[in-house]
Amino acid sequence: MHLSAIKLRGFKSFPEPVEVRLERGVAVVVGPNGSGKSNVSDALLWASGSLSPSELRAEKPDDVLFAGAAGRPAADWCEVELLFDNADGQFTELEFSEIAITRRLHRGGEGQYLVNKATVRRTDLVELLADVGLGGGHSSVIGQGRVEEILSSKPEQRRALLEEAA
Amino acid sequence: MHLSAIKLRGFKSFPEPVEVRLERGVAVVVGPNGSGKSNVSDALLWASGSLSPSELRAEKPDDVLFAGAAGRPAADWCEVELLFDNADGQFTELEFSEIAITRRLHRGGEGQYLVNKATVRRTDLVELLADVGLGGGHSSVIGQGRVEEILSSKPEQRRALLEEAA
Amino acid sequence: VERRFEETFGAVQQHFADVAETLFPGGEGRLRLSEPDEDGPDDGSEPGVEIELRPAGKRVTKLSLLSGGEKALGAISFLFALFLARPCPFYLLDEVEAALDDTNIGRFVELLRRYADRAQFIVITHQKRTMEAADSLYGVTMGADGVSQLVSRRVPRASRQAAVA
Amino acid sequence: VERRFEETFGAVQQHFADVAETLFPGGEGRLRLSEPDEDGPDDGSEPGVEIELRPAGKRVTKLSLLSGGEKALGAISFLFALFLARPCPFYLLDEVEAALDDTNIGRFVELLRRYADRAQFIVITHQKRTMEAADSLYGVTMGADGVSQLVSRRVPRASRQAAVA
Ligand SMILES: Nc1ncnc2c1ncn2[C@@H]1O[C@H](COP(=O)(O)OP(=O)(O)OP(=O)(O)O)[C@@H](O)[C@H]1O
Ligand SMILES: Nc1ncnc2c1ncn2[C@@H]1O[C@H](COP(=O)(O)OP(=O)(O)OP(=O)(O)O)[C@@H](O)[C@H]1O
Ligand SMILES: [Mg+2]
Ligand SMILES: [Mg+2]
Repeated sequence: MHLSAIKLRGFKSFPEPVEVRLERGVAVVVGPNGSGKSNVSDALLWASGSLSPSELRAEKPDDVLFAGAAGRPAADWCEVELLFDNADGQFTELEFSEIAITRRLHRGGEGQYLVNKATVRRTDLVELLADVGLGGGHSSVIGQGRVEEILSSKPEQRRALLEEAA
Repeated sequence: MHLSAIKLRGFKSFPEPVEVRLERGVAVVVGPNGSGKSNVSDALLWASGSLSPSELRAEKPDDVLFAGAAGRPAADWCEVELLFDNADGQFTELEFSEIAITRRLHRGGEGQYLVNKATVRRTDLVELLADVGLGGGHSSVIGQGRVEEILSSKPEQRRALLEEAA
Repeated sequence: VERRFEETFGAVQQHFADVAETLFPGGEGRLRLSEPDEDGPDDGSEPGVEIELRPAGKRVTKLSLLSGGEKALGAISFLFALFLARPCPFYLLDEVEAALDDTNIGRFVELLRRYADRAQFIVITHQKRTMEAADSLYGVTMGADGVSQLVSRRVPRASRQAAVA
Repeated sequence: VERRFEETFGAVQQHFADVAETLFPGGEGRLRLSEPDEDGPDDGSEPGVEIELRPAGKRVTKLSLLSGGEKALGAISFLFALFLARPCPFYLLDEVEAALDDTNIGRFVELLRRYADRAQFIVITHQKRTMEAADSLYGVTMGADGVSQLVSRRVPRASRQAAVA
């Protein structure tokens, strides 16, 4: 199961539609301070259903909407799509070979979730991702400045990480 | 007022007496991971009277005593000396041109503080350092991984920093 | 469920020791379950997971006393141990090597290359040495217009054949 | 005391704007006192110190949304502003530039050199570029015996004459 693309529009510093096509192998994202690298990571967490703005360095849900810049107004809505290549059939309930998970947000509104263009409830989306080993505490995404938490955490918390993985 | 030397013995990874002679100008301390750079910073904080083991990455006060290594037993006591060059007369109460501040600890015992070889109470030492603009919240020592705290702190906490400096 | 935890823990424990051997050459790392009342007010029912690290040439060191780089290496060891025992399809690591010196970044890169075919690693970094792990590079920039741009290119890895040969 | 705080704040505010100009060229930073009930359950008696940063080309950004490197630059600006307003005799900075890319490390180094004669800076780092700030280098190593060793040498700064000329 391979994450083949992340598409963003109106999300944080990506007002225009941008597609990150992920090839096979190790992908290394580079760039200067403040260029937008961690924003891509936030987009991935957000699209997988994050309900905690602080997890995305935001204070309110609408903070992830492009806030405007020189000569460009703020975005009214944003959307992030995660494209999974299901060639190995790991997503068992669905019989698609490609799965597009989309989250959309209108300023001041509720979020919207779609799987292959069909609207779903957030719980369905989270369950689908969990079946394939994603979501569930996001132990597969390590945010900037957070790597040492595993060592400073309590033994009980680490046990919880293992139980989740088990 | 210039910190002209830090002398350590038995402190963390410095079992033998070691002297860091600090020349005028910018001092840059380099070395591989785990070599002992931050331990020198801990020594400085400890010698200035730190009562909080966690500030020195320790759990108990005795944790700063050299714990032993291959073929070398643990230290029974440790000592750190800070040598200040008072050529500009900033230490007003004392008429010395050089001031040696020493802290000593015996395993399982109480700490001992000395100024120019004379035993003093910790409060005297802290007051002396405060008069010269040191100690007091240690705002002049920024520990590893802690630089962002200023930004993530509350506005009231930053005000406190200013009030201390004022 | 209890049985599954034990199996998982056994696998993670083994992998942790292996990965720690790569990140702490000459040293060792091990996981163990804590004793019933080791961590203070324990409900006593479920032991926690203790991490012990012994960098090369040193004794087993209390975790808090370890250096910034050593803590990062320990955390990376745990993360990879979890991954090897119970793989997730992808991992996104954002500047996890910020505290590592060049030598240790090299070991981290070696780890990524070793397991590159078992999971999809997406690594965000501002360190040049980490780029050596890449099969593909994604360059993010922001112009004076406050808008992020992205370009990508595949990285030929001829050196890998040489290394494997 | 109230008067002294106001004077101190005024000085720190001015220096913050100046230092931010060096660390965020084309951008700006400013400090202000918070409004009476801006931060929620305020006792109302003492306004807190708010930090606003506007990196080049961007709008004033909520602090939490800033990048790791931008936050570090903002914190360093605040620290230097405090120092310039009310100097302490020495400052020990342990890897404060870990999140900075090479360009920003260069700006940090420029700041250290600019004020090197006004306070004693002791900078711990594992980054090569930061060594360019040094008048003296202190190399710490640990052998297989678990014991730290230290060597030091003075760094001739001929280039500084050229830069000043
Ligand atoms: N909603 C938003 N609208 C517009 N710009 C935003 C928004 N949220 C964040 N940004 C901008 O994105 C920038 C941060 O980007 P990001 O955290 O991805 O940087 P980075 O490449 O990870 O940098 P570093 O190497 O310092 O970690 C900030 O400068 C901020 O101004
Ligand atoms: N009481 C002690 N006795 C012996 N060794 C100790 C003691 N306390 C800490 N150490 C050793 O010191 C090492 C940490 O040193 P320090 O934190 O100074 O490294 P560092 O040079 O700052 O590295 P980094 O670049 O990773 O931050 C640890 O490996 C630890 O084993
Ligand atoms: Mg980042
Ligand atoms: Mg350190």
